[in-house]
Amino acid sequence: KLQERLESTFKKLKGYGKLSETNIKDSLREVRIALLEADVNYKVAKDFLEKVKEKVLGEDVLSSITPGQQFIKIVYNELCELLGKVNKPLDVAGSPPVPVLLLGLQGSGKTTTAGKLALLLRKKGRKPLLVATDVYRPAAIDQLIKLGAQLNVAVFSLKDSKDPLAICREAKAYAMKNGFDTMIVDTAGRLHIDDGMVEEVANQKKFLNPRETLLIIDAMTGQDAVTIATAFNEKVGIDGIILTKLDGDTRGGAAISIRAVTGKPIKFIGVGEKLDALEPFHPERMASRILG
Amino acid sequence: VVKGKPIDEDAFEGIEEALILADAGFETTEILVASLKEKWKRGQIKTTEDIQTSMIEEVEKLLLPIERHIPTDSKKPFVILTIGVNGVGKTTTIAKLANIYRTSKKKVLLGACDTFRAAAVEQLEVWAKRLDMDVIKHTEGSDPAAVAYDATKAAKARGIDVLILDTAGRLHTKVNLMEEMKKIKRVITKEVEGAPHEILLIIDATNGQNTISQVKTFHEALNITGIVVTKLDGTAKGGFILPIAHLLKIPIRYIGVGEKMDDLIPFSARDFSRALFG
Ligand SMILES: Nc1nc2c(ncn2[C@@H]2O[C@H](COP(=O)(O)OP(=O)(O)OP(=O)(O)O)[C@@H](O)[C@H]2O)c(=O)[nH]1
Ligand SMILES: Nc1nc2c(ncn2[C@@H]2O[C@H](COP(=O)(O)OP(=O)(O)OP(=O)(O)O)[C@@H](O)[C@H]2O)c(=O)[nH]1
Ligand SMILES: [Mg+2]
Ligand SMILES: [Mg+2]
Repeated sequence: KLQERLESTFKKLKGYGKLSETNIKDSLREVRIALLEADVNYKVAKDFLEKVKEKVLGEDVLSSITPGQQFIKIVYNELCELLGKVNKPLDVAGSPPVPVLLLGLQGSGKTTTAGKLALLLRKKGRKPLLVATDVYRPAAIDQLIKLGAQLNVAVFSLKDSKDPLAICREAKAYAMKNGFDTMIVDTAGRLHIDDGMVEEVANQKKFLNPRETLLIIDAMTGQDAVTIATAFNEKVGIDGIILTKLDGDTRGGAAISIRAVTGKPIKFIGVGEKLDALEPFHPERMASRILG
Repeated sequence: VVKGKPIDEDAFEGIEEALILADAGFETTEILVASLKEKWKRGQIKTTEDIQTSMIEEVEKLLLPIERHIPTDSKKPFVILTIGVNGVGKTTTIAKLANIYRTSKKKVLLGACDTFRAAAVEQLEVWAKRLDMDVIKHTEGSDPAAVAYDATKAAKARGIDVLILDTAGRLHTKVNLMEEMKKIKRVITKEVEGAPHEILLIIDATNGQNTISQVKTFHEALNITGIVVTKLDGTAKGGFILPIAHLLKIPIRYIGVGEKMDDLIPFSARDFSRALFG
């Protein structure tokens, strides 16, 4: 474990008095390995460790009885800081119907998360409308309709439309006419490098003017998390992130990478396939998980 | 990596960065960079351009033993069981694979053993219609092993060449779901000796080091015979197949490069190693 490895590197430093740039190298290396194995991006890890180095050199870690533990505590606190100290809830303020737009790569968990958000809002006494705008994937609309039926939440779809923007327009009119206060808009999975598809969701966003545009990202995402998050944030603009499939054993370092490059809050985590498997994001738990 | 310059520490850091960013993982990267440094010390590589060339050669050598195609001519019906974690592209890959077999004039049957996820059967049915193929299915929520049993029985009765079974996405850490998969495998083996002939694990190029955990766990539980890496049309490089090649030696059959029926190409060690550093 990281803590044990750090204790042994610090054992070698007993009697050195204060920590210096040179003797801290091994300890920083151990943390770096842990971060990279946890899928934290190479460059993000580098910048993060620079910050840690400054903090550690500024504190008298070696005078502690357990310097390795002290060191980890500093790393842990820096991770928590980076992940966002305060949990930010879903913002659904504004005049109804308040739109929430979901986007992300193929298979990241958007449709399932749309269902989860609908359940969350329904439990809070709201009247959400699920909107199906994935006109590409076979049976995507059927999938959302089935989820809506399971939740007793209405789903708006236009079976024969191939125009996501038109679906948004009609959905809004439908929502206003029928007293829905929130619209959860599910979109097709798309690559951040597919200009046509990126433009499509940007146009949907432009029309909807969502209160929240949420990037749905798989917690198993590797080094590419930086490229993905940056692209979607720059080309479309996101307000928050939902990290899915955290019920597995992935360390979830992508969370760090995405926070570092977008500065946007991680609002929820997906922890299962069932529609109640959505939890608020807790930075401390994520930090422990990443450090292994 | 700047071409033609004499080698220094920065050049090695450059290759280390490239490998880590490609998701090759820390351990495998260390091994590859160490062997590169050895070559440099022995004077086998001199310039930074040599580094790139040497690395591509090394990776290609590592991957060549796992460049192996599915031997579908060996049995009839040749049964392929498709597995993997949630959302990696199992159902879509099955459609692409079925398309390849159809093109080579094989009689293909599909089995919809994902009885759990909303509209999973409908999704496979849309593909089957496009392929002009049949799907063996039960109602939602039924026992996936029962579908596997019926599909295998039907494949025998109809003189099918290739039977491809779709299963529900499952995280490898879910013990009950892994047990369910073992049961599906047993049911197939009882019906056709030696089947499933190919246990095909689908993995997603966008995933990071967790892929190794997936492969190890699925392999331990089911003895995987082949892998498909999907979504290589994105920006992720799928470098995790380097540790897979090194530690587990499981053949990579195909790579997925898009969402359409034709977007599946045979794995090539040569092309992959070039794309890794390209
Ligand atoms: N274990 C687990 N599975 C999840 C979670 N969220 C989604 N899934 C599963 O991941 C798979 C993909 O989910 P979808 O909701 O279809 O993903 P999507 O982003 O809509 O996919 P596309 O529309 O094709 O881009 C399904 O099998 C879901 O059940 C989660 O938090 N945990
Ligand atoms: N860009 C790209 N998308 C892909 C590729 N393979 C599959 N997809 C997409 O990934 C998403 C998920 O594909 P599925 O076939 O539903 O994945 P699955 O593993 O069967 O998902 P579950 O059954 O829910 O676990 C769909 O939107 C597919 O179109 C690929 O090679 N490239
Ligand atoms: Mg979807
Ligand atoms: Mg599927």
